[in-house]
Amino acid sequence: PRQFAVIGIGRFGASVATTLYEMGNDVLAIDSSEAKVEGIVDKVTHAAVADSTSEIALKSLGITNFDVVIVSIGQDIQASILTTLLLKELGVGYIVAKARTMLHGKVLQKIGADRIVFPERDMGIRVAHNLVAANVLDFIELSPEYSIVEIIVPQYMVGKSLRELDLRARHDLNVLAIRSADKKINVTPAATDRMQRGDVMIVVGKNDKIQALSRE
Amino acid sequence: PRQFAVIGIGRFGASVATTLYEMGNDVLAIDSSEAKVEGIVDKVTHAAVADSTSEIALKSLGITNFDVVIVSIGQDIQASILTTLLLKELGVGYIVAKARTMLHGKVLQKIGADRIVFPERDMGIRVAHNLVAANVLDFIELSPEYSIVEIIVPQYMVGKSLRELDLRARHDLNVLAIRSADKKINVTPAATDRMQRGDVMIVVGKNDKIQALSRE
Ligand SMILES: Nc1ncnc2c1ncn2[C@@H]1O[C@H](COP(=O)(O)OP(=O)(O)OP(=O)(O)O)[C@@H](O)[C@H]1O
Ligand SMILES: Nc1ncnc2c1ncn2[C@@H]1O[C@H](COP(=O)(O)OP(=O)(O)OP(=O)(O)O)[C@@H](O)[C@H]1O
Repeated sequence: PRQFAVIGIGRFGASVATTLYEMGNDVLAIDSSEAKVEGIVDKVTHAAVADSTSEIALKSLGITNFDVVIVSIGQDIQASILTTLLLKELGVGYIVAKARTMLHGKVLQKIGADRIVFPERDMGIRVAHNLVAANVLDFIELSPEYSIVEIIVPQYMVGKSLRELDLRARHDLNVLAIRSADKKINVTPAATDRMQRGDVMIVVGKNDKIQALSRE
Repeated sequence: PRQFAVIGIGRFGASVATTLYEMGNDVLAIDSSEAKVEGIVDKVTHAAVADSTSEIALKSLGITNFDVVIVSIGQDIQASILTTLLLKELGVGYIVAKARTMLHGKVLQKIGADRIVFPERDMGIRVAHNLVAANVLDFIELSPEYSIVEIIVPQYMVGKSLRELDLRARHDLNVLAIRSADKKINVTPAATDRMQRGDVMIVVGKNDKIQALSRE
């Protein structure tokens, strides 16, 4: 089970921290403001007051024990950059950083953040898609009847093409994408694409159909 | 084809406006700042300088002709609320409003916004989900290479089954759902389902493949 730390409990950081915690993960929330820390302490595993631009503070929090650290400091771009740099130098495995501007994002990427998030810009893209595609994705994600799941390709499917497997016809399932063992994601795979060992299919369908497939 | 207007060209508003436009929709961008309007004029259909809290300004822009209006005014909560109220009173069909705080969101909902967006909070939830289970839908939605679009079923497809149309094989497109004329949504349609007159296919695929299909 992975351990997460969130630095900067603004609206974005608070949301990441509490959502991860509600999903059953261990979460440490860090902020330089006591008020912010007190406000979140019941909604995460631990919460600590600290200045993340201090290497000593980060070390004393055992930050290198965390698999993923999310840097969600907003207004103070310098603090965001310095914190990210420190985390990289301390050897944190995976760093997610929120950026205010494209330039801020470029700097974060260059100094080693593994994923950059632009909440306003990214949500804008998502809302635009929702408005055009009749909320089908929301419909799928929010509907209790449907699920999107990852299924490790079973032995009998290896070497077969999607056309041969005919999942839509046989199981009423739709293969949205295939993620290969090297983590590459093939979205809307072609009918002739063959399953490889170690592939993971990302499939959408009605719950009972998904259950049926996993039982095979 | 629906007409969209976006009021408030901050990072969120700019992103909604340009994404909708890139997807082939008509978009009017409105902002009280000339600099903002000049900055977006090449990336939307039209851009206008106006104060959205003025009913006269909204009327002169023909705001009631728009199917969807997105209110993405940020810091000025009063302007956001007043604009939303005016749009509702003028009879705009569907209003999306961005909120800064939960309280702001509650007010917007009460005065008639159809959808409230909390970019930082909503992205926090999405990022948390992404960190726990690679979310292909985000990958699709945020990738500039892929689109999810609605395509009105052309005459030559009516009466044919998905299997016969073989869109995945012939066009590298994945039919996520079919919305029939009575607005019912059939998610993960079966391979034997036949297209009806008036059906709309909701399709995901690479942009060039989607262009190719719409040209047919
Ligand atoms: N050096 C630091 N160490 C720890 N926390 C910090 C540091 N600098 C800023 N923070 C915290 O980061 C949090 C988020 O920053 P801020 O509120 O400026 O961002 P924001 O972009 O407005 O946030 P959001 O948009 O997510 O609500 C604040 O609670 C702030 O106290
Ligand atoms: N009354 C108004 N009429 C038209 N535009 C307005 C009005 N009030 C504010 N705006 C515009 O709304 C835009 C977005 O507002 P602002 O920059 O305060 O929001 P923000 O929350 O920082 O945006 P984002 O987070 O999306 O970048 C600004 O470009 C501003 O000029």
